[in-house]
Formats: sequence, structure tokens, C-alpha cells
Amino acid sequence: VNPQRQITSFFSKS
Amino acid sequence: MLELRLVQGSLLKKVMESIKDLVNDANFDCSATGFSLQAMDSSHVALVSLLLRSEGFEHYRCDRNLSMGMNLGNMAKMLKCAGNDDIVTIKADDGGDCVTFMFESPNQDKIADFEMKLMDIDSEHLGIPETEYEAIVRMPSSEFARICKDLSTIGDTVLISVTKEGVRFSTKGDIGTANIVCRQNTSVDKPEEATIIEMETPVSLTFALRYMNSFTKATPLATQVTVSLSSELPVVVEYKIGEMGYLRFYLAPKIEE
Repeated sequence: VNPQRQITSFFSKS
Repeated sequence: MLELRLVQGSLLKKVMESIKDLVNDANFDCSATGFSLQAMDSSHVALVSLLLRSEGFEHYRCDRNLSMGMNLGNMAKMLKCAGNDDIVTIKADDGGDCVTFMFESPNQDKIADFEMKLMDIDSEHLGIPETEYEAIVRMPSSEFARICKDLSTIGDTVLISVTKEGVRFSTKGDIGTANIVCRQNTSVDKPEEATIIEMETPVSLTFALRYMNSFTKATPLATQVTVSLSSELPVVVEYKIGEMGYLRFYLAPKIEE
């Protein structure tokens, strides 16, 4: 099973 | 004071049906630019970005920027009560604790108003950087939905690869494997049936089909869908909302093994 990344690791808090 | 009158109320109905199962609660932001929303699913794997530009509304009054926290399931329930041809007006007072949805039938013989309680939502707004995508695929939204549905009967993930050959959707599961290749096709009579592939660099990424299938609930919004890919970045699945805006879904990729 491929681990799932989170969207928060790509886009930063603005 | 906020008052937004949308003649094509069915657009809002379709938007809610597209996102209510992905996101539970979200803040709708209202400004001079338009009516917008940014929200993540509870696992923080996908992000929804909605924009309905102010120019798309027949009447748009927003005295000051307003953020309204809503339960999307409840909002969808209320909008489901609007007829498909109804004009929908969203009304709220500054600092109020509720929002009103007013539905008018096209010949004005039926007027309904539904008032919904607002909620305080502590959401984090993410900055989405402008990106030059390595590959952009535009294809019929119904075709994309069909592919995601078909592949999810075989496997849990989809490998999307864009090469000079076209765009390939692949999956594998316990019962076997599946590959669907779509080639560029601009020769069709109707532009909504075209498949257009713009590729700077070949790109290949794996995504969870569960989320892709959820995004395809937006299919009734647009005849075409745009899938933008860059290696090591979330995919963007975009449905245009007429001339007035868009519904974009961002999905983080799976880590390749």
C-alpha cells in the first residue's frame, strides 16, 4: 500500500 | 449586510451536492471579489476551492468582508428544497448568527425562505502557490467520471501518467489490472467532447480513487474537466462554473514505493 501524503505538507498556512 | 442573488440557483445546488460528502463544515467567505470557500476534508488529504465571482450574480451586495461558518450537509439539505429553475438569494446580517436562503420560482408564484444557523469554525486558510503544471489534460467530465468509477471496481489507487502517447489511467487490485489510455482528440465536432493534452514534461503520479470518485460528483457542473499534474505536487481537478467561477479539488499524491 502506498502511503498517503497530506495536502498540508504542500500548501502552507497563509 | 449581505445579499447575493443568483438567477441560476441550480449552480449552488450542484456545488453543494459535489462537496457535502467531502467536507463537513466550512467557512464561506464573502468579499467584493465574490463568494468563496476553501476547505480540507477531515483527513487533510484533499482541499476544495470554490469561487463564484460577484459579477456572476444578478445582485451582489456585501458591505464588508464576511466569513460564515456552515455545516455543508445542512446547507445542502436546504438547497435541495430549491427548484432547479429557482432563483436563489443568500442573505445575512453583519455579525448575525444565521443565514437565509430564499428561493423564488421563475414566475414568482412561489417564494420560500430557509434560515440556517451559522457556526464558529476554526479553519486554517492555506496559501496555494501559482504553479506551472507539467501536464494539463482537458477532457469530457463524464469520461473522467466513468474512468474513475470503472477503475475503482478493480483497485484503490490510480496511476495517472501523461506521455506523448496520451494520458494513461492504471490500477491494480486482487483480481487483476486495468489500463485506460486517452489520446488527444481535437477533431470532434463538439468542443465539449474534445480531449486536449498539453505536456511540458512526462509526469506520473498515484492517487486514491476514493477521493477522485468524490470529486466527480461535480460532473453536472461542467461538460469538461481539467486535470493538472506536476511531479511531487497535488493534482488539481477543476470544474468551471459557467462564466462565473470554478470548483477546484486538490489531492495530495500517494508516495511511490
